[in-house]
Amino acid sequence: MYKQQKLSAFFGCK
Amino acid sequence: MLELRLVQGSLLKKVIEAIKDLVTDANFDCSATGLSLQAMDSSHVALVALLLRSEGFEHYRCDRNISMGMNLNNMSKMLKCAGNDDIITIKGDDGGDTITFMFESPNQDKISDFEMKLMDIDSEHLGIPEAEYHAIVKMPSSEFSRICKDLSSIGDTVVISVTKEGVKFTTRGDIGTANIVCRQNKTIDKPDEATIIEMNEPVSLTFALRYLNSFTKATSLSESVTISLSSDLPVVIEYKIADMGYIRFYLAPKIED
Repeated sequence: MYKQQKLSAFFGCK
Repeated sequence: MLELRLVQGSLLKKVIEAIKDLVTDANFDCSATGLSLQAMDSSHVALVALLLRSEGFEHYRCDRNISMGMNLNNMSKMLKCAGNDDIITIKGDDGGDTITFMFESPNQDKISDFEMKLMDIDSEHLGIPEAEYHAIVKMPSSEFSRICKDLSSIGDTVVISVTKEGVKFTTRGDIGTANIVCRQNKTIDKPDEATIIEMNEPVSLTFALRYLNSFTKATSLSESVTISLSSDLPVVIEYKIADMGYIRFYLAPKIED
C-alpha cells in the first residue's frame, strides 16, 4: 500500500 | 488602479478551466512582473503556480502590488461569457472589493462588462526552492494526457520511472497491470511532437493518477509538457503559456507504507 505525502513535507511556508 | 488588457482572452479562459477543479479559491497577485497565483488543493497534496508576465499583455497597468481573492468557479462562470476571440480586460481599484472583466469582440461590435465580488482568502504561501532535478522529460502534452487517462482506467496510481531506455509509466489494478514506455524521439522538423529525456540519474516515483488527470486539463494551453522528477521532491508538471509564462503543477509523491 502507498501513503500520500503532503507538500509541507518538502516546501516550507513563506 | 489595475488594468490588464489581454488580446488573446481565450488564454485566461483556458487557464481558469485548467485549475478550477483543483483549487476552489485563490489569491491572484498582481505586480510589475505580471499576474501570478500560487494555491494548493484542499488536501495540500498538489499545488498550482501560474505566471502571466506583464509583457504578454497589450496594456498592463498595476500601480502597486495587489492581491485579489477570487472564487475560481465564479470566475469561470463569468469568463465563459467571453467569446473565444474576445479581448479581455481586467480592471480593479486599489482596495476595492470587486473586479471587472470587460470583453470586447474582435470587431468591437459587442462590449460586455462583468463585475465580480472579491473575497478575503487566508492562504498559505509555500516557498518553493530552485532545484536540480534528476530527470526532465519533455513530451507532447496530448500524449501525456492520453497516458494518464488510459492508465486511470486500470489503476489508481502510476509509477513514473526514467532510465536511459526512456520514461516508463506503470500502473496496477484489480484487472491487471499496464506499462507504457516512451523513448526519446527528437523530431527535428516538428519539435512539439518530440520526446526529449534529460537524465542525470535514474529516478522512479509513484503518484496518484487522479491528480495527474486533473493537471492535464491544461493540455490545450501548450503543445508540450515538461515533467521534472527528483527522488526527494514533488514532481513538477509544466505547461508553457505561449510568450506569457507558465502553469506549473506540483504533486507530492506517494511512498510505500
